[in-house]
This record gives sequence, structure tokens and C-alpha cells, in this order.
Amino acid sequence: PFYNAFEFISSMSSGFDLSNLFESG
Amino acid sequence: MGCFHSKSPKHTPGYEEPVILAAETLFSVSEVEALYELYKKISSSITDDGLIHKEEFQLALFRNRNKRNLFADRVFDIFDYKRNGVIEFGEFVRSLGIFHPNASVADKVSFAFRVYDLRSTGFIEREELREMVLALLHESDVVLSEEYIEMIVNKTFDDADKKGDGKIDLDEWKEFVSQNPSLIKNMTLPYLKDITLAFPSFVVRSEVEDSDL
Repeated sequence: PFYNAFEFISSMSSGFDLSNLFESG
Repeated sequence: MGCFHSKSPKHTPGYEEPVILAAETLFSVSEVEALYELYKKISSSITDDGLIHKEEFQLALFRNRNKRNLFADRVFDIFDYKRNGVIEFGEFVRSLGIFHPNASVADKVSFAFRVYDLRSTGFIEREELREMVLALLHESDVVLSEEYIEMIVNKTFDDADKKGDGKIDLDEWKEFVSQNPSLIKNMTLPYLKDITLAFPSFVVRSEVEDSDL
């Protein structure tokens, strides 16, 4: 369980994970 | 009247010289050139105009041009600091520079704050935080009860909003991140440490040797 909303967001949001940009290459 | 012939290859609109971008960021000239190859690929994926549009950004992130995502929207808008609706090459490189492993923590903390400050008011408000949690739940198909959502939003505000005024300002955010450093872990992309090694397919012959600088 998460008790920190920001941790919940940063851990789970794919929109905030830019590593996929590099998979384009 | 003279006649000017440029020897420079045709570049995308908004192109900036790698030497200048390397001087302003943690990237070397050859790394900026590698990023230019990536930029060209993303910026021509839907509309071949040499600029990254939001749909192209979404396509690169999600392999789906129509997938709307609150956080991807926010990141796009912050990259687009000229606010002209597209990410130009200079914006791309300077913004990615913040994600470099050696970039300052202060820059990463500030960038994350702007992502969460949905309405750009200078504060993260309770309603914005609730909106982001709901958007994430929608994105992930995880189901949480209203009571649980209220609980984590309230708990987070109790911990972060030290002044108790119902909103989180940048100083409170900095303090909160210092106590919870994992909150900015997605602000570092190890790929950027040496992009020319990680992505040899992007390496192009440098017109300017880094050692010449």
C-alpha cells in the first residue's frame, strides 16, 4: 500500500517515464 | 547583390548548433549529435516537419499516438518552454539535460514540481493531487476506494504542507523530496550518461571533435 500520493504517482505513471523515448531508436 | 551558398546540411526548423547546446548542458557535442538523430526520428514519425508534436511525443512514449496521459501532457508542455505547441531541438536537448545522471538535484526537483503543479499556479494544490491520483488510477486500471484515495491525499498533505495553508509550495516540495528522495528517481535517465555508447545506432560522425572544444 502507498501512503504517499506522489510516490504512488511517480512509481506508476508511464507518462513520467521518459526511458521509452530511447526505445524509439 | 551577392549570392550566398550554405554548405550546411538541411536541418530541422529550430535547429541549434550542437556546439552551443553542448556548452549549455552536460552533453558532449557527439552526444548532442546522437540526440539529434533521435530527435529527427521522433519528429518525423507522424508529421515530417522536423518538430516534435504532442502526438509524436505520445507515440514515442506509448507506441500509441492517441493515448492521452496527464503526465505525458505535462512533461510535453514543460519541454515546450517557448509555448508554441511543439518541442524544438534546443528545447529537447536542454530539457533532457535535466534528466542527465549528473544534472543538479535542484533542477530535477524543480522540474518535478512543475509537472505536479498542473495549473502552473506556483503551488501543488490538494485538488490537483487528487486529480493526478485519479488520472493514474484510470491509466493503470487499478481500483481504489474513495476513502483510500482521500486517505493518501490527506496523509501526503499532512506530511508535505508544513505551513498548513492547503497547498504545497516549492520550498515545501524541496523539503518533502529531501525526506523522500525516491520521488525524483524518474527524473534520472541512466541512458543519458553516455548516449553514444547506449545507442550506437544514433552515433553519427561528428563535424566537430569534442577534443577541439
